[in-house]
Amino acid sequence: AAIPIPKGLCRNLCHRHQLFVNFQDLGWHKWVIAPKGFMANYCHGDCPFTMTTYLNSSNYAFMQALMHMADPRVPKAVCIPTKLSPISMLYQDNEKNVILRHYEDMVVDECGCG
Amino acid sequence: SEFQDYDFLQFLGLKKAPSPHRFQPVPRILRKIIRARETAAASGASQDLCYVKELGVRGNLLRLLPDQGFFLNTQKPSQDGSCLQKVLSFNLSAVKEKGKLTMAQLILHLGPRSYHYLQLELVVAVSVVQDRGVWGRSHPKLGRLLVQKSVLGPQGSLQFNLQGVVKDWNRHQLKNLDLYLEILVKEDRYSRVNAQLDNPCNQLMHSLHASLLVVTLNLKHCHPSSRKKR
Repeated sequence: AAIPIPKGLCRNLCHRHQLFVNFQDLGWHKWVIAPKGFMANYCHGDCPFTMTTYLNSSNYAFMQALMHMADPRVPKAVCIPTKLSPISMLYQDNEKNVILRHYEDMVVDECGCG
Repeated sequence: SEFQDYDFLQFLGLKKAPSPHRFQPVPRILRKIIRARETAAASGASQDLCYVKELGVRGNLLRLLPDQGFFLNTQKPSQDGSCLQKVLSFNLSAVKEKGKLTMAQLILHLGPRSYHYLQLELVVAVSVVQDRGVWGRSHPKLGRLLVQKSVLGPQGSLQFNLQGVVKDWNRHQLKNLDLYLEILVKEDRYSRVNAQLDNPCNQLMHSLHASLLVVTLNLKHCHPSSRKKR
């Protein structure tokens, strides 16, 4: 029989959260032509030792969690992006050049413990 | 916050946040490319960011450079059909990425007025400027002809791929590119057009907007295409 998981625990586990970066909030709308913003997302949540194998964790995260159990001076495994994707940006520089460029690792697609 | 901004902008390859007074007109092709990339990203489809499908060339950075040149012979157009002559000047100093130029496309935006309904036939000729002479005063010394094309009923914008410029840049990494543009109206149609319009050449001179679209491939981020082994 499955062990019941206390309510609220799942919600606190490491996972991806939605975050929209609006260039107007950063004042970047003055030079970025497109897009107006992008869904950057972020990773947040706990990486408890018992769950590391389920949370898209690396072997290293498992070892770190194990070491944390043995010696609390070793920090816990943390919730980090494990898969990122690029965005394309169209902007104008000070020389009136319009530039279309791709920027790697701007969007969090997946999170895990590491 | 400013410090963090600076750090992040450096990461993006910028020295400081640009502060343009107004945006340059963005050609349809750039809007189409970015829209396609956004759609692909939203759907989670894999993208080859080192290939510009819409232009059919390899490249990971596109730049639209504004023309900084000037018109020659701004008096009334001659009866031989010569409509306008302009020195187009592009500052290529920003194109210094380690890599290679894969495309240089001259875009001539004719302005909001459509010449399509007039059945106006234009002959567009573009040559390399070999010697600028006295900038803006004397007629430049011309080099080889890059483009000579007849266009019937033009509207919107005209695009010309300048393969010779790509070869030159990859050999010498030019800082500036000066071109000589001449637009002629086909003689047999000129009188008819003149009768219908006040002065199409004069209008074209006021509305013409030239820019150079360059595509570069950064070999650090994009590996050169390899042929499949048989």
